[in-house]
Amino acid sequence: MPVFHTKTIESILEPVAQQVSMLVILHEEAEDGNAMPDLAQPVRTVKIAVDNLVKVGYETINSSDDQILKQDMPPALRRVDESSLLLLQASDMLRADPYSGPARKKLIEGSRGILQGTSSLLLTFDESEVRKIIRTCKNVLEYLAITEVVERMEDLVTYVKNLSPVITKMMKEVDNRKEELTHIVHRDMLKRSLDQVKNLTPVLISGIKIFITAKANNLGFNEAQNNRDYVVRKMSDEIHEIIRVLLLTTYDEDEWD
Amino acid sequence: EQILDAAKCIAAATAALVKSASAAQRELV
Repeated sequence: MPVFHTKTIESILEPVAQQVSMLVILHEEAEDGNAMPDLAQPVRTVKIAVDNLVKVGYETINSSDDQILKQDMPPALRRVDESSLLLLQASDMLRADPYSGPARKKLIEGSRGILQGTSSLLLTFDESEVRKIIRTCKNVLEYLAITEVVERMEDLVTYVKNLSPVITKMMKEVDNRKEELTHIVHRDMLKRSLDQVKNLTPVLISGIKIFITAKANNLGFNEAQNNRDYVVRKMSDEIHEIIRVLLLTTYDEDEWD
Repeated sequence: EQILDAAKCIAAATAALVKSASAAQRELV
């Protein structure tokens, strides 16, 4: 079975993936097949759901400023829409001939297509959500990059006031993402880096304070500066690691085939 | 998110359709 990258995607697609796999197996085991029931009603229900997804999908595309989402989502929507047409054709053919082999093949092709298209769509949407989290991470990196300009206590107050909400936002978003992942290794990697950032944040503030005092007293300046820079580097490295792990997926569309 | 809800509806509807089709096949296997 394919591995879904997030719990949300897994909860949506796993049941339908199992049903499609079962249909394929049954079709292969009983090539001639039994008479198919009239599938007009369930196919109509699928079509209504597809039309709604296409509508909501294009609304999402139009309201998003994410260029990659705008580019990647339409093909997935087309895939789902075209697959639903295969289901309609299969249903019409089966009504005329409940034993029709080509109709069964169309039914499987349509179901698989809907599964693949919906999967691509959810993945595209998920990647867009990940890019939002990465933007927050980069925002923290930008603040860390300007640490060296903090030379007075007043600067430090402003710095902490600006940095705290951004770090809190990042921690919350990454923590939520961590809980969403189905891969334990990725989850653990995020947890480790998050813990590091959490532990290093007060160390950074303290390091800047020591640097300001050392500068004012002209005592232990180099050591204080090195210590501050080390903590900044360490935090930046951990955030880069978070970004790297956020971008990891084991999703492989070919698995469906 | 609306898109997730819409995807859930499709998945549920497709699963129900495929289940109906499988039921007929299963009788034969």
